[in-house]
Amino acid sequence: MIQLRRVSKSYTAFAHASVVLRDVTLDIPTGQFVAIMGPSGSGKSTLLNLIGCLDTPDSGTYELFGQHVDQMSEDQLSMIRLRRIGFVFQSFNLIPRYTALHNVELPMIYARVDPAARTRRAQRALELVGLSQKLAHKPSQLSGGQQQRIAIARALVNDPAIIVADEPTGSLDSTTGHEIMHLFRRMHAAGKTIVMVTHEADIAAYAQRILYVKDGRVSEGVLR
Amino acid sequence: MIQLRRVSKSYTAFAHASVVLRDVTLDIPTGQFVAIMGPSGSGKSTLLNLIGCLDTPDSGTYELFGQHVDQMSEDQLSMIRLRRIGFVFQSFNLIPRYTALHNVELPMIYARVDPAARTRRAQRALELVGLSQKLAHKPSQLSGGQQQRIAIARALVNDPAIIVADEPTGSLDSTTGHEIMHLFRRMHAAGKTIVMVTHEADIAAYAQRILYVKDGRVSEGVLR
Ligand SMILES: Nc1ncnc2c1ncn2[C@@H]1O[C@H](COP(=O)(O)OP(=O)(O)OP(=O)(O)O)[C@@H](O)[C@H]1O
Ligand SMILES: Nc1ncnc2c1ncn2[C@@H]1O[C@H](COP(=O)(O)OP(=O)(O)OP(=O)(O)O)[C@@H](O)[C@H]1O
Ligand SMILES: [Mg+2]
Ligand SMILES: [Mg+2]
Repeated sequence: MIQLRRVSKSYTAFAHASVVLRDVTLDIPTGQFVAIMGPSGSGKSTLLNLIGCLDTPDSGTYELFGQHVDQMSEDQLSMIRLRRIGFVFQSFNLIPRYTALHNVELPMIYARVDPAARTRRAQRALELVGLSQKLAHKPSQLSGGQQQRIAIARALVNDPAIIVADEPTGSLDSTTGHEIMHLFRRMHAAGKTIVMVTHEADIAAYAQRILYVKDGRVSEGVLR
Repeated sequence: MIQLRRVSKSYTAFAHASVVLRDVTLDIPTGQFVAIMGPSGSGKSTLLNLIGCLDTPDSGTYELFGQHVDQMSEDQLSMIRLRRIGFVFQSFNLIPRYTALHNVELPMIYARVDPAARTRRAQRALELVGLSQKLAHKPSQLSGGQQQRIAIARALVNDPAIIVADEPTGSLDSTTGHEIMHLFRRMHAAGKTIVMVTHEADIAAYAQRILYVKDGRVSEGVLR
């Protein structure tokens, strides 16, 4: 399903280009649950952004669902992102002026889901992450871990084929983190592909496969 | 040094007031390294904001350095925050338009440190968190864990008596997290008081004392 071939990515913000991902070749079969670990600054978020079609490679190819996404227009990519990928950002990216409920409804508004179904699905997603009591709160009225769970709920509402999650338990206490991992396992059992960055070994243990990113290269950990 | 007596805090954003901290009485002696754990939404950041003088109790008293800070003006509190407390925020609170170096210099600009000493101390702090190569980067050009480390560096530059850190390793890989804890241990050995929220047991293990927050109440863990 996810096929990266010799993908490279650099940033050229400064006088010299700095290479972040070097010649990455990676296959993630449909329905696999993968954890990605590695040092701070090694390229994990950059890799996730490529996989989630939020960014495009400088060189190499990316086939997703059998299509060459590296050659697609921004409009085509945004349709794929909206309907087929659910992204949990490392810094959440919630809209400050909207309530928790409205933040979770946003992807469904863009996908033209009717209002009644939208509210029902948003409420259900917030219930799954333990935040039914916080529907009317804005992000500034929520704790860090509550904001993170809003971001997770939002990623699930369009029932995406792939969940791409960047440190989804980074702001959660241990117990809540494991509850979220049980939710991810249920999503996985329902057929979803999950690609998750984490720095915690006992969170990575929920996945079937572990990849390590270091100096822009990807290597295999343990396949179970 | 830190004496909270019967401190309560509620939020009244909605029709009913919701109590977040209830009747908290807590002493943290000068020079102690305390870790605070507890469920998401239990009141840890709210407690840290009170301790760090970023917020005031609704009832009860707070004596810090022998003074009743609960009765101080905002000007007096801001002087204490600037010179005597270094705060690492759960969501970093970096200034997007400033470089890493300038973000770290900001507290020293407010404290009227001369420019040469300022730049030297900012560079030193960034070196201590492993980011000497990123001085000219803006936050959007940095990874999540690099942003977190800028926030840590910034908290150290006015050589505060107290470090208040809200999940300081939440976005860091294991190795870098332990490096930051070794830095905190050195700060502690130099006489600083450290109050740190964390959800990871092996990070809490660096502290001398563990407190648990649950439903707005604080209880003792293990004192070593
Ligand atoms: N401005 C506000 N208005 C209403 N409720 C608020 C406000 N800010 C925070 N809260 C609520 O106060 C409670 C405690 O928040 P706090 O940020 O202290 O929790 P926390 O223990 O730090 O959680 P986490 O581990 O998720 O960071 C939460 O239930 C939150 O929803
Ligand atoms: N816009 C940019 N311009 C220049 N360099 C950048 C830019 N964005 C990211 N970088 C650099 O690219 C490298 C990889 O960043 P990335 O966010 O992928 O790391 P990461 O593995 O997710 O780190 P973390 O674990 O800290 O979140 C970092 O060294 C970062 O400084
Ligand atoms: Mg990252
Ligand atoms: Mg918090």
